[in-house]
Amino acid sequence: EEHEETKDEL
Amino acid sequence: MNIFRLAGDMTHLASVLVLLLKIHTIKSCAGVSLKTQELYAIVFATRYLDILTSFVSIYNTLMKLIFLGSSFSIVWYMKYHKTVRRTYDRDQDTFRHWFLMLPCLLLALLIHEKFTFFEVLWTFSLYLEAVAILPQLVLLQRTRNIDNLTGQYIFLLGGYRGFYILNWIYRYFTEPHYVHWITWIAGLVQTLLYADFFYYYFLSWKNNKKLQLPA
Repeated sequence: EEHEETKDEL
Repeated sequence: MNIFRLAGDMTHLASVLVLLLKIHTIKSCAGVSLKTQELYAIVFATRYLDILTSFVSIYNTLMKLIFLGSSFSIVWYMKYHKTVRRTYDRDQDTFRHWFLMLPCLLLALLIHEKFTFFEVLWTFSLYLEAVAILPQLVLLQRTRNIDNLTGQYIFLLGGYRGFYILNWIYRYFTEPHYVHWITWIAGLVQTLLYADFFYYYFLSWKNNKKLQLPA
């Protein structure tokens, strides 16, 4: 789940 | 979304608009490195592979489409537009940019968070973005003839990187478990590459003189 945080950046 | 992230995205967007303005209105790409633009097109193509499969927000999807569309159209303009391509500094822009891709791919295969197809390509895009500005900086150094728009384009790109670092620091302290070493180190390396350029940009701004890089 943590990784999804990065994916919200461009 | 915090203010640093938004400022970063907006300076990134502004940099692309400045470049498109130069190409579209003045019909010139003098001083712009096609090698760097090709690398950016590859960076966005590999990073946004998930554009159809993972949805974060309308804002995110829209921005992804803008960055994909603008980077490929800039490459198209520089290669195929009958007026713009004549202004391209072909003889000066000789950086062997394809050679940057192999080490980035190898590094992504070795160092990543998860060993999956999408994840390795996403990590590859981070590494490649970190070094994609190099051909542009080399071209600047060679031509030393920097018009205002090209200078502003690189300044805004550097600003985007700087704001993203502030965004990561902010998120690290405000969000639990927000730790992403790969993104941070690649981002830091990328920002450091601009340091030299920034130094001369500020010097010229302070002295109110045209930007010139030392030989």
